Amino acid sequence: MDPSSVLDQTIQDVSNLQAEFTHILGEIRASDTQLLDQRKKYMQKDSQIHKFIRQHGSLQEHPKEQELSEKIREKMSACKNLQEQKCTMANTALYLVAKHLSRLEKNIGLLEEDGLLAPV
Amino acid sequence: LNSQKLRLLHQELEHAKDMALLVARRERVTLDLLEQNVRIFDQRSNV
Amino acid sequence: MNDNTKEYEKLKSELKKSLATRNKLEDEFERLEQEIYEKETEYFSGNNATSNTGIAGNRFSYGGNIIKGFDGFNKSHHHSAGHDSHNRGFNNDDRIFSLSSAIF
Repeated sequence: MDPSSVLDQTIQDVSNLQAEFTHILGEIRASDTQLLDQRKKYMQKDSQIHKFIRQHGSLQEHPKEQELSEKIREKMSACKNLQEQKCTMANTALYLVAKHLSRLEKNIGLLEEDGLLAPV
Repeated sequence: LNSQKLRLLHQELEHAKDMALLVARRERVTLDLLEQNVRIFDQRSNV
Repeated sequence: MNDNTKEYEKLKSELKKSLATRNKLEDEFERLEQEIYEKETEYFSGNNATSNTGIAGNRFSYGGNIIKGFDGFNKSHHHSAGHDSHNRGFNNDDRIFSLSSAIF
């Protein structure tokens, strides 16, 4: 084991990392755009209920409150699903880089022990 | 030169990991926010 | 009537707590977005500076990163000088971490 071979091996291991990150972060953004769209829709419905309450007080129910509430809950659930997917993608990106970093740190440690790596 | 490249590569991967960690935390907080919004919606209905 | 009032006050109090928690989460979210942006800015300004100190000092002579790729580490100093995409400075389109948020 020497710095050159460790470097070659690591470069090979991380050769796809940039593309993976670009893809994952792009997917996170796309999902976020969808999520914002869904959120905008349920906020519009929510504001319909609140507008009615402001005009008529909270004791009188909006004629379509049940229907609106159900739709709002559906959209919120859809948003939550999208967000869970985003969390998974973000954790995947973290795992990918952490895996390579950990391996490199281990190899650097071994090279330093053998005195094969020039000091910083 | 190879030693320096190795250390530089290590630095770059550390930076990438730090950024990925921040993104993961941001997404986790966003999920917590969405769950909180659901809770608030239900609580408002109850009130 | 008293029971109803107590129940109502209890529900109101729970709602207040939830709203306060949500405010904290929103603050935390903004803080994280800001931190991501600032770390990118710090990283870019550290890498955009040109250097004429030679092989040892110029990070752009060899190397790479998560944004441009790590192929630069394979190349020798001679091959990378002047024509390598790694030598191109960073711009706002390279903020891949900030840009992963649609709000950004």
